[in-house]
Amino acid sequence: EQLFVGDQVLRVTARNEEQIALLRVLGEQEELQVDFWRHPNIPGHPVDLRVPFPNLQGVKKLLDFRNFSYSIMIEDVQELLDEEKESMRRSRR
Amino acid sequence: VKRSSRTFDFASYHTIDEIYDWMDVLVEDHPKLVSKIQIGQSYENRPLYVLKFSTGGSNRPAVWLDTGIHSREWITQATGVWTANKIAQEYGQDPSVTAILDSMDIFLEIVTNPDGFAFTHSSNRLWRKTRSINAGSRCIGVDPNRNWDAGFGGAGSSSNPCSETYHGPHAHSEKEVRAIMDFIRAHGKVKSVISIHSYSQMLLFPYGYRRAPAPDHQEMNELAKKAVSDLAAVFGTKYTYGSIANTIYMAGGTTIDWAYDNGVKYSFTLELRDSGRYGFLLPSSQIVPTATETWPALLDIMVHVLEHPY
Repeated sequence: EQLFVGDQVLRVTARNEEQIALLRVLGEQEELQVDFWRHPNIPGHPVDLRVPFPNLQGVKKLLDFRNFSYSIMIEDVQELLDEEKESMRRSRR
Repeated sequence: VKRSSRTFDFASYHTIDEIYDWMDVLVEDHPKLVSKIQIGQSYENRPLYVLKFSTGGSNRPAVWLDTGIHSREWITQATGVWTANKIAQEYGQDPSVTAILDSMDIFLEIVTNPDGFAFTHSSNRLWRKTRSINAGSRCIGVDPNRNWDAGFGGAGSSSNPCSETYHGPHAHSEKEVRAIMDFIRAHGKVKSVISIHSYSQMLLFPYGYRRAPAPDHQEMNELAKKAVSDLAAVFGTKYTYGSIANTIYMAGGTTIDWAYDNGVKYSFTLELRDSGRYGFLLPSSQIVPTATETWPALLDIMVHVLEHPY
């Protein structure tokens, strides 16, 4: 079973087409393993990307360096998944 | 103890086995209205089940609904379950549902990507694609919403099997996609296709593979406007609407573009709600509110289809 301990989902707002293009490039870098939950499309619309824990610092640095505005939408994906599992277990019981 | 669709917990997420079992219970509870048909098998040989809501007649016009083609979007399968129950309950009670089903059939595929859905329960909660093996690649799966023969391989889809938007080796390569295509083609009188996704709070219509407006753009735009307004009236959830290409992004090979290009005029895709904090991990407490607010929008589209035969 794949675990997502420490993975975060970042909500990024791209200001212009150039930033949209940068986010797309970020998504294409296989080593970063970024998973878009909401794809970059229109400037001003939120883009959500899940970033594996080992790559968090790198991705955040990159976003800071390029002056992206972003917030942490989900602090720890695994915590939410555990809650979801527990809720299903309770419901089944 | 006799099984009953009334004891099912609609406010919880369920596995594929639980949903498939529940479908049988729904059929048992409404034998004159609901039946279960199998339209094919998935890549891993799971049955592809569709609920048919019909009051009789032969070869009636029909509405097609599908939920969960992207397996990790759990709120959609859960909304599909709730919606199936709602349709069954409201026939004979709600005048709109009764009028629709007195003239048309409704087909609802709740678990449109069963292999992916089973995988989200066993191995990777965040799996989106099918589970087919890609020759020559270590990466598994095809995005079934980029696999249709409508602008296949175009913008917004990827030729890289490791991408979440991989379009597949050829159009309709995925058994899950092909089964729907074969079914709709063979049926011949499907007048509306509504494919349900999450999460972005949108009601979209063709085209996705090109920016030019569809010939029926104005009518669909007006219908979408009414549907999102009625949806918002329930809990105030705001949806945007418009063509896929102009509202989100260019996307080749999508379900509703294929449907539209193949004569299904009322082709829509819904992106269900998110509070902006959970994404695909929307808490189960939001299932019933999400499904409840989606219902009037679905009803608007189905009533429009009923009132505008073509």
